[in-house]
Amino acid sequence: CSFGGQKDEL
Amino acid sequence: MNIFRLSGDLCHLVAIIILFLKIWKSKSCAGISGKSQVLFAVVFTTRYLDLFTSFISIYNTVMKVVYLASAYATVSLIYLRFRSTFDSESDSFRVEFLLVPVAGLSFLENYAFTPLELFMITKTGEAASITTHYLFFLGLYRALYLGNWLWRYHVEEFFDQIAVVSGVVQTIFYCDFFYLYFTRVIRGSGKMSLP
Repeated sequence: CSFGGQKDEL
Repeated sequence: MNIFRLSGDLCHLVAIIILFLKIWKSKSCAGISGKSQVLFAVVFTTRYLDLFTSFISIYNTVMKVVYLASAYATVSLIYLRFRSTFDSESDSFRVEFLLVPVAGLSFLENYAFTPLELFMITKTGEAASITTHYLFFLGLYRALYLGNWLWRYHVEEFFDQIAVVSGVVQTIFYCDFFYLYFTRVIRGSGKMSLP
């Protein structure tokens, strides 16, 4: 699950 | 972007540079696990395909390109330029022992890798001090990312289970290394060798 914004990690 | 992530990415960059310079200056890749560097190049390639599909930021794009280029440059140093110094018999971990659990996890997670120099330390019983610094910065990068996810959860209410679970799995692998690093390399003989 993923929430709250963009997964913009490297 | 937060201080944990920025310092984490910079530690990752420092680790990559330490490894590259170690091989380049010493003209030898003894004690380095070529397979793990190949696995890193594979990981960066598969994960950073989004370079072509989505633009996030200049920083994001530049860092991904730098990681990709340095991963392939390191692999080419090991397997091409300084091939004669690569002791493949000590780089003996079985890739399938790693890929099978990772493939299993891939239904839950995207990836989880540990530099197999850790494995070689357990196998050969020692690692050159520069290699331990490389692993230290790699481990520090992972640990700082945990801070990044805590920060993003509390400040931005952001959470990404895939990234957090695979990141925690990776970081756990470094715990015993950190213990050895701080008790032997920092306090002790400057070279890490198992008791």
